Amino acid sequence: APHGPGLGYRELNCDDPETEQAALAAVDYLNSNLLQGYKHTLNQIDKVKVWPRRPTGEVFEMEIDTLETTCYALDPTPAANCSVRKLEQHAVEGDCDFHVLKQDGQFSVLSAKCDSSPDSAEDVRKVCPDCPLLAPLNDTRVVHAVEAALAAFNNRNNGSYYQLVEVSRAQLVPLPVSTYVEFAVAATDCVAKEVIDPANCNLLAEKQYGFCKSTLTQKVGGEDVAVTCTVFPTQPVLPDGTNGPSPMVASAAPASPPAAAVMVGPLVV
Amino acid sequence: MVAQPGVAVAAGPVVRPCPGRIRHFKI
Repeated sequence: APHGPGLGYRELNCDDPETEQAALAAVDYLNSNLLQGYKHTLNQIDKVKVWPRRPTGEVFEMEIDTLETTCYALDPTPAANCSVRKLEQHAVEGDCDFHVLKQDGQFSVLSAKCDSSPDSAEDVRKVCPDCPLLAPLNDTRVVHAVEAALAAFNNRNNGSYYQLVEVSRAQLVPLPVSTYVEFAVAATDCVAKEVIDPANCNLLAEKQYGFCKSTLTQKVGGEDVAVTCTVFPTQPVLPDGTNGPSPMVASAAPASPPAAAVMVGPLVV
Repeated sequence: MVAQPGVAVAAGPVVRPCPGRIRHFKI
């Protein structure tokens, strides 16, 4: 349809409180629908156009930059309480395009598209020449470190056997020679002490996810594994046809403060 | 005081509405 008078967009300052409200609603939506990786936080609003919407309301067309936090996607900690990943830890940014509807004073997300990318090695080196960079998640040393950490965790665990959900981050540390990994796990119907073949174990209907951090250090004649896992409160059974980690939708999983998280460990083996 | 009609006077620094402020750091 041809553009007529009054059909143009409204320009708004990127730091206008109304723009910020729309951006925060967009980032909340993003974090509520993550299936893997880490929660993100708002870093900068790049562009905003506000379009009139018929019959009522306005649509905020926005470009937003985000930064990765240290909270895993399924961690119930509110994103506002999560620390931003530091440059020295090899930060990751998100580039997002959103359409956010404002109607009756309420914001709701109509569309979202985000891509994330790690900081360049060159930039990390500028702030920290000796800091380890992010390693490919399929690196054999990474895979081995995760397997060893998961085995160590299950060996010390008197409850359910936990299986790997995803490896979310890894770094190869030069001195002492070690591999640092972060990964997500989920409880199964097997008892950790009695597992013979993990392939026969199934995820519980009431999903219970956990998040682990581990360092595998090479030593003369062997290796040391230190692993710490935090198990999150269980998530309610989802309707049939829903597979994999479920989004932490507010209505489906009430946000709990970190103190309410069930702590398993820390187990240091 | 001599005024030159027709010469625009700068009204201060130009305000750039976008992009907005950086909350943490830029990478």
